[in-house]
Amino acid sequence: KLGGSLQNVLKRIAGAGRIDERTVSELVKDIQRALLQADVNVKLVMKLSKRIKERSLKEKPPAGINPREHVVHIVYQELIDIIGRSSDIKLGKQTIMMVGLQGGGKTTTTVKLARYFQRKGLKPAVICVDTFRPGAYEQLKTLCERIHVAFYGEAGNSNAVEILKHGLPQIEKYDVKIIDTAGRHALESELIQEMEDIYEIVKPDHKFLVLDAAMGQQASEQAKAFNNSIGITGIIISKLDGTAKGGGALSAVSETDSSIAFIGAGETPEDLEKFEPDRFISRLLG
Amino acid sequence: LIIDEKSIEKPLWDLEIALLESDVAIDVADEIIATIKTNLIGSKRKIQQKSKSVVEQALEDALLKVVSVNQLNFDEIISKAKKPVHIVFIGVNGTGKTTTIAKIANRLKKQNYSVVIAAGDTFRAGAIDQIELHANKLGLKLIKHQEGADPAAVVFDSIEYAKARHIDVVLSDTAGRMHTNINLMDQLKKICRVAPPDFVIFVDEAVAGNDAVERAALFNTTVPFDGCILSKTDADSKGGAAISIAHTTGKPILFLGVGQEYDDLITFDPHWLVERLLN
Ligand SMILES: Nc1nc2c(ncn2[C@@H]2O[C@H](COP(=O)(O)OP(=O)(O)OP(=O)(O)O)[C@@H](O)[C@H]2O)c(=O)[nH]1
Ligand SMILES: Nc1nc2c(ncn2[C@@H]2O[C@H](COP(=O)(O)OP(=O)(O)OP(=O)(O)O)[C@@H](O)[C@H]2O)c(=O)[nH]1
Ligand SMILES: [Mg+2]
Ligand SMILES: [Mg+2]
Repeated sequence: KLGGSLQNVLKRIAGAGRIDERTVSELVKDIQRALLQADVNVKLVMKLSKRIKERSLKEKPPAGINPREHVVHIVYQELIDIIGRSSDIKLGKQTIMMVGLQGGGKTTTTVKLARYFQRKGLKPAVICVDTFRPGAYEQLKTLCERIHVAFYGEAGNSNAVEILKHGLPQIEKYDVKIIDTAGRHALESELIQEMEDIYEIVKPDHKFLVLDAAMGQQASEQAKAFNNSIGITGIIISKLDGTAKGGGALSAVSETDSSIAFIGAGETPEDLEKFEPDRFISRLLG
Repeated sequence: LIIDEKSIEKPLWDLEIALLESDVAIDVADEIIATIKTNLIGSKRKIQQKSKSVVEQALEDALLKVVSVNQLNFDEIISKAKKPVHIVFIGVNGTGKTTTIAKIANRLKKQNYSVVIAAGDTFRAGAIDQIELHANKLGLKLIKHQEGADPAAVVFDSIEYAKARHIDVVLSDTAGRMHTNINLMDQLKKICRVAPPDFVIFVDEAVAGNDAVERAALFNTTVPFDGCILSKTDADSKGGAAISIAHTTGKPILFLGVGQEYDDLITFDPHWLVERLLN
């Protein structure tokens, strides 16, 4: 189940009859390194490695399981504990609000989500309330037209709340309403306020935080801020088609007490999959 | 007193953690700490100096050295260059290339240079609209073709236009692309072959973690860049990516993006970054 380089490490202790402290320490160091390289939060990595080490030394492997398999299983269990659950996305009427940092992939993911529900036989509609970024309206409108999804936006209007007041009644008859918002980060207080205002009007069923797979140690702080502001119900990791491992998603999940809903791995509307913990973990430890 | 390995083990570990928490990639942090360790062991410290402060000073010096590598004066380069100077902006998706071009264009305009912008992202939805809005706001000429056109042709046309009209600077935007996408990286090479740049700027974001190393290295191998602009440093990022990129490529950081407005661009100051990173 684990990735390549960690497999090699484990092969080294394959022959070990019983696992001694030194072997475990070396193994944990390698796991620590793999997790840090994958952008998992430093404090979380330290906490995880301590637990993995303690459990590996103290727990007896179940009958028939050799010590090496036992350590692998412990690592796997600890990670599954954090992100093992894939969000439960119902295939019915709902409103979804997309939020996240600048450039993280919200607009592209909004269209991917619309496509996902469209393929499942539902009627999606998208509203653009990014009144800030030049060309945001054109970008989302074009993408929606390409997949024949209903789109509402007001090109000249700089007031997101107004656009929603006009737009929400217009898309009332659609099954899944997706609201794309402007990028923002924790320190932009006016933008955080705007996000809260949007939330108040929309009262969405889902608030998805779109997180770039390459995000580093900031993932934890940003997820926390977004969660404190409007409450995040799911994480979507974008750009997993590069070399980034998406380790920031671990903290995002624990900070928001939610789960990973989807992963995006490409620029087209088809490049969205439901999150699968096993594949993600094996890539994380690669 | 001679510094021995044991006395600096813990301070070095604490500092490595500090680097990692500041978004310095682990390979880079390991190498920097290892170098410091080798240099310090066996060297002398004064009796009243604590090992911890010697190590901290060594780290500050090492970081400054990494991030001051091959420092360039962008303003001087532009002023001395034969016109039109052609600058191409490259990087992975969403890092801030288009916005950074607008900031640089704004800066050059304030310095009384004539500037033309090439809408070299002919792929992404709304890309041409986005850069056109910036060009209009800045009162600058934009060269564009229709969406889906060959980006090399757009950039080539912009150079021809600049030569004919005696324009000082051409800023070429390119589509964001994954460093692992062979076809897109080949396309980038083609753009630079058809319309050779005088200067290539790699735009990456301060919020990127370990992947900053991968992408900087691969972009630098494919289309060697002359300098880097690190965007989104205002997102409370300690900016460790600057260390990762400078260490991996040996190329200098030119500017930092500190917000979404045209004026949110500051000249890179190694001391400012290192001080912020270590605190
Ligand atoms: N390769 C790849 N590119 C992606 C993915 N998701 C988004 N992108 C690209 O990333 C860039 C930014 O995407 P956007 O959807 O504009 O990001 P955003 O969060 O809406 O940006 P702002 O609205 O400015 O905050 C674009 O070039 C997208 O095509 C992905 O999964 N893989
Ligand atoms: N806070 C902040 N946001 C920035 C900064 N630079 C760019 N952005 C934002 O990041 C988002 C993406 O910027 P773009 O200029 O579209 O990025 P890009 O690299 O051209 O994206 P693609 O062409 O899709 O690859 C936009 O919302 C910008 O406003 C910065 O320094 N600080
Ligand atoms: Mg957007
Ligand atoms: Mg762009």
